[in-house]
Amino acid sequence: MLPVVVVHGGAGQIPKEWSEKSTSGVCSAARAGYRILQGGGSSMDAVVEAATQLENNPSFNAGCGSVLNVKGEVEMDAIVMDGKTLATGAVSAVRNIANPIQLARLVMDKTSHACLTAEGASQFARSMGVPEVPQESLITEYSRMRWKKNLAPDANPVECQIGKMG
Amino acid sequence: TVGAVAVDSEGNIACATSSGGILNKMEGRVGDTPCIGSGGYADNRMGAVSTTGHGEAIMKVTLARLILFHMEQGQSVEAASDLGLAYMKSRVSGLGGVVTVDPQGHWATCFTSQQMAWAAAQKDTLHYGLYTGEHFTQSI
Repeated sequence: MLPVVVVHGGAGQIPKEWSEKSTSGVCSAARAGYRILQGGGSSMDAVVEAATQLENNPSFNAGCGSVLNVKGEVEMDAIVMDGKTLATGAVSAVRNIANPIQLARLVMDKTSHACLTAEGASQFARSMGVPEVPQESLITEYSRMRWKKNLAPDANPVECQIGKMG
Repeated sequence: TVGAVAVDSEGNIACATSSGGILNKMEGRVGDTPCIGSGGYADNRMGAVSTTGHGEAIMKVTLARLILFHMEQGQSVEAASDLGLAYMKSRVSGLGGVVTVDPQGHWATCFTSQQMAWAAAQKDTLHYGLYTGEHFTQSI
């Protein structure tokens, strides 16, 4: 049964015209993770590679393609956890980096902390030589369109994630 | 949100979750993703989970660790994932999805939202789906 990798591209309402891109994106991420496992790589290498592929795919809400905050900016969160040692690394509200998942892994490997946030995470990224990217490179036309659409006072951006009782 | 769980040939387990958060969130809002036990959890003795969905609801029930508690009590990956998601829906009206794996390599993808794009690779076979009940396979 081993090795195995399972990936997801997010739960919610996926527009019909995005079905194909979503499915092909998760399939190629799973293949990438599996290739690493078959090559003797660790489960941590596999999950970081799979998540990196999905962050780089503008069809998904992570990395490039992230949704925008109310000010039209990108703030991202990420976590990794190692089942052997229970070590973990996370970043929150981090800006201007392409792959938050790789920064989360650096937090796990290079610091004694579990999570770095905002400007602290950015300073750590700089100290680790993680390149800063312009925010524009993380914003897609689609994410900007959805941001504008949900600025309306009566908008409910998380409607598809709130369970209707009954 | 995107995420992954994996078990390598040595039986070591890991999880990864990454997200842009929720649409039009307040500046500085942090969701479940970076919170250990909510956005993800991994332990070689139980398994690993990566979650997605309404972050504030996931944090209230610490969804990833909750599912692994059910597995510790003997539930299968599928039953534990369904129990965790059902509790989140009934207790705090939150919808979401998870990918879960156990140390033997059993895996499950469950969601209470309308869709979740998922894929799994095991024994040279690629499994994938998007809508409830879909499970397609092809050779890797």
